[in-house]
Amino acid sequence: MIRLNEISRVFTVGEEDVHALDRVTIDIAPGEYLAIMGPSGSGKSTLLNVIGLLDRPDYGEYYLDNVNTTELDDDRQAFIRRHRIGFVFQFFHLVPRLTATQNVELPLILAGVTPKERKERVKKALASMELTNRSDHRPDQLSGGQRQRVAIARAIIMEPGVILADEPTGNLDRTSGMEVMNILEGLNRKGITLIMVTHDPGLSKRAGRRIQMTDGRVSEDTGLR
Amino acid sequence: MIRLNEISRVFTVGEEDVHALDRVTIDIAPGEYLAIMGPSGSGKSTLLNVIGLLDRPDYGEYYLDNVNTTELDDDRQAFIRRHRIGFVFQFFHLVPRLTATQNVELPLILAGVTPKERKERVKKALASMELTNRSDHRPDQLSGGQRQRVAIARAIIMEPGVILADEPTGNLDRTSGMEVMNILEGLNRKGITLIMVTHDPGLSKRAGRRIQMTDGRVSEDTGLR
Ligand SMILES: Nc1ncnc2c1ncn2[C@@H]1O[C@H](COP(=O)(O)OP(=O)(O)OP(=O)(O)O)[C@@H](O)[C@H]1O
Ligand SMILES: Nc1ncnc2c1ncn2[C@@H]1O[C@H](COP(=O)(O)OP(=O)(O)OP(=O)(O)O)[C@@H](O)[C@H]1O
Ligand SMILES: [Mg+2]
Ligand SMILES: [Mg+2]
Repeated sequence: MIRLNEISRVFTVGEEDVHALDRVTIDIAPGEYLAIMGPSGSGKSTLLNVIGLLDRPDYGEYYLDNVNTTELDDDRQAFIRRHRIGFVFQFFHLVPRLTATQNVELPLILAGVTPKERKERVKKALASMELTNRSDHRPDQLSGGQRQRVAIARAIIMEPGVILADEPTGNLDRTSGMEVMNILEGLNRKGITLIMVTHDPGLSKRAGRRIQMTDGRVSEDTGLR
Repeated sequence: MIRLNEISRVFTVGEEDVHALDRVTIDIAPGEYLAIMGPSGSGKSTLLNVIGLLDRPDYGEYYLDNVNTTELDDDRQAFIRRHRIGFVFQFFHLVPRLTATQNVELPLILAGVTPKERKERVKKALASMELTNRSDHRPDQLSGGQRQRVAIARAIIMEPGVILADEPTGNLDRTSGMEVMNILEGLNRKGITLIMVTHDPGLSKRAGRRIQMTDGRVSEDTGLR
C-alpha cells in the first residue's frame, strides 16, 4: 500500500546540505500499525511529510496503492491527500480563527457532507476526545493538550485509509494519552493503516512493527511482518 | 520568594466562565525544584503564565520577593520578567525570522551584553544543547525537538533567578530529554528556582516537591519542605 524506494530529501541552508532523509526504503502493508522512533532531528517528521504528500522527495519513488505519486502534479497530490490521508501534525496546524467544532468540521465540508450529518459527526468526535465543553473555543482559548485532541479529531473524522500521527500524545497526560491511543488503535483494528511517530518507548511497544531512524536512515525495522 | 495567595483566573468564552485557576495558594522558596502535574486543561500553563508575569490574576495577590506584583503596571512587570524570569513555553514562541543563534542572543542584547561576550555565550549555550550544526537555521528549518532546545537555551542563557519550564522535554527523545534535565537541574543546584510542568511521572519524581492540579485547584502538594 505504501512503498518508498530509495527516498532522499535534502534541505539546503546557506552553503550546507542537510540530508533529512537518506535512501529510505520501506514497504508498509494495508492495515499495518507502525511506530517510528529516533533521536530529535533524525528525520521522522520529514518522513511523515513525504508519506503524507506534504513534501516531495529529491530522489527515489513513493508508490501509494501502486500509483507513483512522485509523478503526480500538486493538484492531484492534494486530492489524494485530502481523501486518503489523515494527518496529526507535531504542532497541530489548527486554523486560528475557527472554533474546535469548525476545525474538526473542515474535512467534512471539503468532502461535501451535509450540514445535518456534519453536526452529528463532529459532536461525536469531540465527545470521544472529551472536548464537548470546549467546542466553541478557538485554539488560543484551549490548552496545549486540548489543541492536540482537536487536531486528532480532525485527522480521524473522515476515517481515511491512512492515519499519520506525529507524536499524538506529546502534550497529553497519561489518561488522555491512553484514551487517544485506544481510539487510534480501534481505527487500526478496522483496517486503517496507522503510522505513529513517538518518543515514548512504551507507546512504540504497542505497535505491530517498529522503525528506528538515525540521521535520515532507517537503522532498524523490527516487529511482526 | 514566590507567594501566591488565593489566585483565581477566569476566562470568558461567550456566555461561559472557565475557572482556569481557582483560589490557588502556594509558597515557593528560593532555589526550590518544583514539578507541576495534572490532567490536560487543569490550569498548569495558566499558573506558569501568572508566575511568569505574562498573565494577571482576576483575584488574589502574587508576591515576588515580597513585592506585590499585582499592583505593578505593565512596564514594571515586563522589566521584572525580563531580568528575573526565564520561560520555556509549551510551544516555544521563537521569533520566526531569526536564526537559532539570534533567538538565543535576544535576552543578552536586551540586557546590554557586548557583542563579543554575546557571541561566546550563545556559542556555549547552543553547544550544550547539541545545536552547533543548526546555529544558522531559522525555526522553520529545525525539527520540533531542535526548536524546543533553542527555546530552552534562550530561557537559561541569562541564568535568571527563576526558570519556568512548560513541558520542556515534550518533543525530545529520552537522551536529549535527559541532557536537558541535567542542565536545568545543574542550574537549580546553583540556586536557581526551577518550576517545571510535566506529564512525565518519571521526571516529576526528580523534583524536590510535586504539585498536582485538578480543575484549576492545587489538589496535592507533596515532597521535602
Ligand atoms: N526546512 C528545513 N530546512 C533545513 N533543514 C531542515 C528543514 N526541516 C528539517 N530540517 C532538518 O532536517 C532534520 C530532520 O528534521 P525532522 O523534523 O524530520 O526531525 P524529527 O526526527 O522529526 O525530529 P524531532 O524528534 O525533533 O521532531 C533536522 O536535523 C532538521 O534540522
Ligand atoms: N484564553 C483562554 N480563553 C478561554 N479558556 C482558556 C484560555 N486559555 C486557557 N483556557 C482554558 O483554561 C483551562 C486551563 O488551561 P491551561 O492551558 O492552563 O491547561 P494545562 O493544564 O496547561 O493543559 P495541557 O496539559 O493540555 O497543556 C483549559 O480548560 C482551557 O480550555
Ligand atoms: Mg519531528
Ligand atoms: Mg499547558
